[in-house]
Amino acid sequence: QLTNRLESFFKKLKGSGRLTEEQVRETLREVKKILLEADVSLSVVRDFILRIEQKAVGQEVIASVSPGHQIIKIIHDELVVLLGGDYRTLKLSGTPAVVMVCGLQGSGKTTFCAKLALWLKERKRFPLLVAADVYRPAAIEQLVVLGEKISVPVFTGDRKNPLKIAQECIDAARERSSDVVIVDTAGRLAIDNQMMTELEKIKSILSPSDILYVADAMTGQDAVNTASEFAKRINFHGVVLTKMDGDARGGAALSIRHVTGKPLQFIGTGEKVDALEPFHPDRMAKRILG
Amino acid sequence: VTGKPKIDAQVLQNLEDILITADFGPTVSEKIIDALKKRVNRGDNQTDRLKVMLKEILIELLPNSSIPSVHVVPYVIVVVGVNGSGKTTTIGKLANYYRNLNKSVLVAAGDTFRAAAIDQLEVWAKRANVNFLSTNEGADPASVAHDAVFSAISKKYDVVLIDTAGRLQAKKNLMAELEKVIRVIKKVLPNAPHEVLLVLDGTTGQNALSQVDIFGKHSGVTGLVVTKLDGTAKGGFVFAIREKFDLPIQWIGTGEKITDLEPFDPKAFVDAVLD
Ligand SMILES: Nc1nc2c(ncn2[C@@H]2O[C@H](COP(=O)(O)OP(=O)(O)OP(=O)(O)O)[C@@H](O)[C@H]2O)c(=O)[nH]1
Ligand SMILES: Nc1nc2c(ncn2[C@@H]2O[C@H](COP(=O)(O)OP(=O)(O)OP(=O)(O)O)[C@@H](O)[C@H]2O)c(=O)[nH]1
Ligand SMILES: [Mg+2]
Ligand SMILES: [Mg+2]
Repeated sequence: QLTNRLESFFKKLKGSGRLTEEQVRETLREVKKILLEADVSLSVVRDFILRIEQKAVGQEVIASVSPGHQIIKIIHDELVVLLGGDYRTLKLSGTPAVVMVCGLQGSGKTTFCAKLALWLKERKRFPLLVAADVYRPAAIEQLVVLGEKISVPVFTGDRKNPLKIAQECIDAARERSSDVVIVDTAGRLAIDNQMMTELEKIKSILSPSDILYVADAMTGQDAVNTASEFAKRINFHGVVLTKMDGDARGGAALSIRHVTGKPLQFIGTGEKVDALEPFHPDRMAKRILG
Repeated sequence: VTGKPKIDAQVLQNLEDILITADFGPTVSEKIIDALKKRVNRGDNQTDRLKVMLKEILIELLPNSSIPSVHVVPYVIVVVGVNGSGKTTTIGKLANYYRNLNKSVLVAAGDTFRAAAIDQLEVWAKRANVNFLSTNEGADPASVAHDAVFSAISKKYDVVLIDTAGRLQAKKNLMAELEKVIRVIKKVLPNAPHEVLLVLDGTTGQNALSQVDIFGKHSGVTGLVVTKLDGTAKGGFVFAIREKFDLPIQWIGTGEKITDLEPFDPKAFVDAVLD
């Protein structure tokens, strides 16, 4: 798609010695549009375009490649570096280790908690799921049903007070000899001060070794606002991008990574409980570029 | 002295940035700013005045709010959309809305797939004080839809709200399943469903267009609901949608309570985008 869009461009750009400022700028004008269409946030697109300009202008033109294609390779490689970078696996330190999952409403947190529990179980750990969403109708039941499906125990506590549930789930894990606790929390708006304060309190009770921010791959420009607010207040460790089995380009991945500096760790690739994969920066780069 | 005054390019860029960051999409944003440039007259090059003109342009692009009246009994509404967009919660709010109009309402649990989907909808039905129909998990959603419409006819319900499982439009088999649900409803009641509401998450980006396009093709969408506008997302994709589809926007979701549903108001919507 990207190369189709730029083919007509490339015909105009003639290779000769070095990539000129004008060649690069013309190509980047088109790339800006492509990135915005892929839902990369505007401020991130602007930063990214500046980086490419610095890298591309004055570069030696490769003899067998058209300048346009050369610029595209620079763009693709830079995207991969930005999306990947300091790779992070789950730390899972502590006895038990605690993973706290958070994010906006409907992003896929509860489903991800079950997927992560299965993932860890397959790697010889003994997870305990914790249902700390007491607000959404049947949220606790949803996690209980998922837990039964994968034969992982679910701690529900008093089903009323998320702080109390967080306080009691560690002892519950020790009683069951669970070595990893995965805490599902209610979806919440980044600008909902009361709910964000609750999340801060849950975090301080749990002291999780891994806090994961779960975001929907089809999120638009707003991704920078919500991710940076969650990063500011909760300082999560890593990001999960869900619903990647759809046809959304997923530019939110770059927005979130760029504006928070946190690594992308997992992607959700379906509704089933085994639809979880580690994040691949090169695949994501190709997807964003279309 | 004649001719158009020169508008500060930075002012126009700032306005275009507002549209882009509101999810209008780069092409639609550019088109709207071009339209603004054409409209500008002498003395219009102040930011405030430009903003007023921009609001006028945006309001003109939007449909008037229009909640269809329940003009036939039973009035069948099917709610569709991608995973997590807010369908089930919206049905709870709609059930409450029609109940407050003294309609007899039946809510049908057409999501037979997702964990605790039936339980979730049942809680909403109780909150709205309306009747609830469900079958066992894993049943064919088309049979739930069939039973709901059949029951509505025989028990003389005014409104039937049918929930469906979330599905990504790229999944051909799931879109085929939805087609079957609509087809089965038509068989039981020829002019039904009377509404097919596509619920769009307000935080969605440009993928919203593909959702309208493909859900439209497979389920005959008649109207849109945009949820989660109580957050910081602006839902500007509705302007990109308006360019290609003539669909009314019926409701907006403004929270997680049963009363957090408002009829779409173009002026309020545009004010929220630009202020
Ligand atoms: N296709 C697809 N669907 C997903 C994926 N992850 C989650 N879902 C679906 O997205 C919807 C929302 O998932 P939930 O797990 O309930 O989301 P949540 O973040 O817990 O929602 P709240 O608790 O209400 O904030 C459900 O229909 C899930 O089945 C994914 O990777 N792919
Ligand atoms: N803040 C806010 N949250 C909303 C709104 N509408 C729905 N939600 C929340 O979004 C989440 C998902 O809502 P659901 O009604 O389960 O969405 P759904 O489309 O039925 O999800 P699936 O059936 O899994 O596809 C829940 O946490 C709701 O409370 C809204 O207008 N504002
Ligand atoms: Mg949940
Ligand atoms: Mg639902």
